[in-house]
Amino acid sequence: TERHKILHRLLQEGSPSDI
Amino acid sequence: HVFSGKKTTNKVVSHLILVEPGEVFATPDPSLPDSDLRTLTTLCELINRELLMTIGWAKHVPGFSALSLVDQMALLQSAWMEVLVLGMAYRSLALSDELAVGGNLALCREQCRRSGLLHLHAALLQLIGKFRKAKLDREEFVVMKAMALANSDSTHIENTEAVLSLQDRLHEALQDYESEHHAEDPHRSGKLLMTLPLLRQTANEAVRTFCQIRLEGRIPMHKLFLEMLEAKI
Repeated sequence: TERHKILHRLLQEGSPSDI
Repeated sequence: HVFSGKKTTNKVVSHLILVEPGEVFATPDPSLPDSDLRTLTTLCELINRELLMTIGWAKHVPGFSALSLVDQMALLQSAWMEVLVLGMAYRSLALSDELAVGGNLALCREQCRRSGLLHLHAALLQLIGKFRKAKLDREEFVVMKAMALANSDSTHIENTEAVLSLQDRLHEALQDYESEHHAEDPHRSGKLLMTLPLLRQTANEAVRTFCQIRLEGRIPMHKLFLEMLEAKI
């Protein structure tokens, strides 16, 4: 998940901040 | 839209209609000259926003959020471009030889040629032609989009049974809708499913095109778009 951290975060938290 | 569907009693289909995201509008940078660079910059920024919406949408596909986080990631990393391409194809049904990349942006063949998107333009037109011939309606479009997501064939899936069950649920919804609204053609759901290989082929062409654009390094690309492209390599 380190390589795919934005997708991981969006799925888990749904907080787009630095996309 | 060209082919408006009818009210359906199928709960999965009506839910997918309800959660269908609104249109995304292009915001070209006025400081850039009107050129292929501006077209591609606008397009890449638009795709990044569409990706954000697609991830949000996927969470509302019935059964998707019940999958493990690993499987949710595997499906999205594999099928995101198919979902985007299907959306673009559906938006383009009313146009002739143009690609509706955003609610306010359609690209003609010449613009695509200048921007290095000629192969992609041709591939998309073939797909659009197929959907136009089938008179794909909005209900069918939303179910097909969810099916493209569930049918990713990713090798990273942990719980195959759960993904197969999601596929079955969507397939049942499509069959249910077709028996309700297209009873005159018992082969219709099969015909629609037979467009999925061309959808994947077109999405692969799109991924190749944007990987090339990324390699050339002339166009700024947002982090999410880069991450999703990297997942396809």
